[in-house]
Amino acid sequence: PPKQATIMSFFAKK
Amino acid sequence: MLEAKLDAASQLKKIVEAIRDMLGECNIECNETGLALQSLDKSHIVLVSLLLGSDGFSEYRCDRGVTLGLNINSLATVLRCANNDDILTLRSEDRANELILTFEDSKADRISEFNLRLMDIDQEYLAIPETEYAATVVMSAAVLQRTLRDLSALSEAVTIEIDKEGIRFSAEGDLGKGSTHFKPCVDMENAENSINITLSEPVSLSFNLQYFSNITKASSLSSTVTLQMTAGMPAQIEYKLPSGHVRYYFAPKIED
Repeated sequence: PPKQATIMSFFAKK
Repeated sequence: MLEAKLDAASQLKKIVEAIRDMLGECNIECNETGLALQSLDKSHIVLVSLLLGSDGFSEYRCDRGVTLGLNINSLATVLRCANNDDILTLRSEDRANELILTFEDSKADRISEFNLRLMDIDQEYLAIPETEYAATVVMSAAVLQRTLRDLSALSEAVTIEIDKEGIRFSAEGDLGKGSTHFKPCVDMENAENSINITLSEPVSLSFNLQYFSNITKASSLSSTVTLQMTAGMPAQIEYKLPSGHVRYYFAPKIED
């Protein structure tokens, strides 16, 4: 089944 | 110092209600252009980005940058003490450790004042990349909320497919499956019921319905919502404000 991604895996820290 | 006045407390009450279930403690950054907030929900699945431009206030003054470290639930608790049509003023002195909220009923000569303790919150900010999304849909905020609520009876996840034929929401669970399809349309009488689709390529993504339901609590802020998606990327869901927006960046479910 698909897994829930988190925002951190797409957007880098400033 | 910050001094910002709204003619109706309901404006801020609705915004805080739209984000309070997702956010705990976060900083509101104030400068001469307005108020801004960026914060991840506790599970790091949704990034909330709020912008309240100074033009959206009936009076606004902020000479120097001020950071308001707030517990959003505490702010919501205090705002419940305001009537919807009260005049609301936010005030904070430079380097103060409190936010002063006043609620005024001009007809009844009533003024209430609440002091909310501010916190030092060590917060990380994320760089939101400039993105050309593959699909953009503008539709009724109430219709999106209703569609997702209906499908949440079937499953904990919804799949959204957008192509030139329209936008399709579907869910499948133990009791069966269901879907709702909307074709692009123009409603001349009720513009908010129009469905406008801009597409560079078809896209399909799946999302957790509980988080989506929390996001659509912002439906009271705007008659329409803008949903933007690109395959394998977080969706951007935006509710426009008279001067600003509430945006949610929503991480999808992804195949291993």
